[in-house]
Amino acid sequence: IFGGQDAPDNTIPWQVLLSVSGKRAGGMVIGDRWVMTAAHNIVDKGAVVSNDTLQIFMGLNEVTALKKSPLFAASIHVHPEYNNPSYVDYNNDIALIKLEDTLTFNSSVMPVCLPEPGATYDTGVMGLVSGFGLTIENNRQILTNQLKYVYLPVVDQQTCRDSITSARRRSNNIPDLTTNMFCAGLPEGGKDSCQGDSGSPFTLTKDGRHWAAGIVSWGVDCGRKGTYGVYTRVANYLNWIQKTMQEN
Amino acid sequence: CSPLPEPEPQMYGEVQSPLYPQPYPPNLQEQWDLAVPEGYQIRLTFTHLDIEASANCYYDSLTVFYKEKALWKFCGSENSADGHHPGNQPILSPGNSLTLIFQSDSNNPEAHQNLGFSAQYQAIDIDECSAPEPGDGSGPLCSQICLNTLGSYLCSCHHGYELRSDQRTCVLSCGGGIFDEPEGHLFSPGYPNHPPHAVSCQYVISVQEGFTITLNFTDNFHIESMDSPEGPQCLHHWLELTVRDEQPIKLCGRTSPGVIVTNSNMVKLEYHTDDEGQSNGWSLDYSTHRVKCPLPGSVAKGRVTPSLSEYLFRDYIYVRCDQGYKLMMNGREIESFSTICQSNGKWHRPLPECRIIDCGEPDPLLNGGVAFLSGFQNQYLSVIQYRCNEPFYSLLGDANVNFTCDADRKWRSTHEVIDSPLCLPVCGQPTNHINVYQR
Repeated sequence: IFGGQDAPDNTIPWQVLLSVSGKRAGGMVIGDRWVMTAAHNIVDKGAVVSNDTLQIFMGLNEVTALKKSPLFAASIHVHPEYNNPSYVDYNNDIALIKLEDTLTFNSSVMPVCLPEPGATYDTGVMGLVSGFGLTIENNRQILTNQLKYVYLPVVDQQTCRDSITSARRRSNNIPDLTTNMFCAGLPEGGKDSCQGDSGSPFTLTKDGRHWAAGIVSWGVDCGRKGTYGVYTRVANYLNWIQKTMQEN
Repeated sequence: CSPLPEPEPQMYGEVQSPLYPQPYPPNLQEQWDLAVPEGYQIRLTFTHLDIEASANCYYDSLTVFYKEKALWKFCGSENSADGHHPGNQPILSPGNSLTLIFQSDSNNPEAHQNLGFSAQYQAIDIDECSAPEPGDGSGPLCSQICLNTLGSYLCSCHHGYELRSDQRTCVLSCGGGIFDEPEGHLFSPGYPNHPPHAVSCQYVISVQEGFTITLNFTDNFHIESMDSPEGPQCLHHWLELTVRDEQPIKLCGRTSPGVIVTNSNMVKLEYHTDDEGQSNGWSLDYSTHRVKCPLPGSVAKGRVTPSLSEYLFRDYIYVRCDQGYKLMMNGREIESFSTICQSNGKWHRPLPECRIIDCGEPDPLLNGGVAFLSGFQNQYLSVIQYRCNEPFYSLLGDANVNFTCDADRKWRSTHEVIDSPLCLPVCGQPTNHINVYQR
């Protein structure tokens, strides 16, 4: 998380830290046996990683403490239309992990709500992004040991698309922005999610409840002016999520 | 030689002289043994008899024997001056057999050819009852009443007497034996007149267990008693009353004992008179009543039915518990209870208890708990409340989480729901919030 702050204990209790073959990623608790994350975290070279390479942590904000009590996956369910062999197509970047054991919720572990059917992503509405990904201190990117968060506004879809088009002038192979994605961030940069935050939640709030609006997916650089973070639009996957959980 | 077989008894038959209706040949000796069943005699009727007539039937004759004794000897013809013709009247044998012997000599009168005889016989029932008393001193055939029957007879006795085992003589009847009907009438021999002396009669009234006998002596009661300073003594005549498990009592005098409730299903009465004195006797009606069982009492939190003022032998009672209570007996629950008033006046089994039912421990609630709001030990009408571990779980919907122990031993909510509620996770509401004060 760029431009964010350390999250106080129990403020983002749905936050999950994933370790996939030693690589750090994020996720969120959505049920007592389910974690939602970005598909690209658990698909390597077109194949879903094996369960035993995946460790799941939750309940604490400090990575070193958190890693003492891993949980394990019973099964991994990647969205069937996720297809990103060249890491340039993040459409349908969503996956579900079923846990081996049932969670008992408390102040440190709690599910985030799923979107209501027809939930809206209004431009400018502030969302909360969190994660254990890269942060920046004194112009240096560092790996955080502490869960961080930052509030970011939802960005107009066209504005985001324009920023991506502009970025393509400088760099090749920038992924497409699809309707299954939305952007969040500041035009002036400085606040953003970053590597290691993938799969972490972007939540919006309604009636005092946090709901999972987005999953940290991809972006061009981190916190850079004129670029935005791109998130999987969770509301588009309600049916798949419910179906997957019911069938499993 | 072997003995000829006894002739088979016939009920009727016919006998004819040889060659009849042709003249019989000379030098004949022919015999017929007639027999009818025991108890019958033979009536022999001559339809024709024409045998050479002679004085005393010297030459030709038909002789009738009964047990080797010649009873009749016939010859001649119906209108002959000589001989002995039976005429039109039948002859009757003393017993159930007759022997006829027909004989002719060597000479037959040439002028007249005699045809012989033809006779029919039939069995005639003997009226044994009309027979005179045998002279051997054995007394009459029947000491009191003789009833003739076909081939036999029966003896019978006047009222108050019984036929002895010899089936011939009668003995004074005490009306004894066992009286096992639910009600009846007994009286001493000859009552209301005095019976012969030296009566010893026993009467047993025995009815089914579960019934008690009540005696009701009529007012006309007379058993000779002897006066003594201690009161009338039943020295020579008495009626002894014995009730099971009690000392016998002797009754006598002129005062009727009236009603005696025996509380027993068996009563023995022994009536005794000696060779002297006179007692006119007694009579009584007896009735029976069902044994009474004690009132069953009441059952707390239950009901005993039917509710009667008294309970008698074979009466059933049932116990039902109030709603929310169960029948318990000897520490075990029973589905239903009934008991019957037994013949010994006791209930077949004691009353059960009605114990309050309980619904057992309520099902645990995952991520929640249960608390008692009222009641005791999960008993009937106890109220529990399910709660979820808030703020992390909440009950599904707004269902009423109070459950009451119902009469069917199920915890049931006010909405008739039996299943325990479900605790659903609360999402998106952390207990700690990110507070940003800096602007």
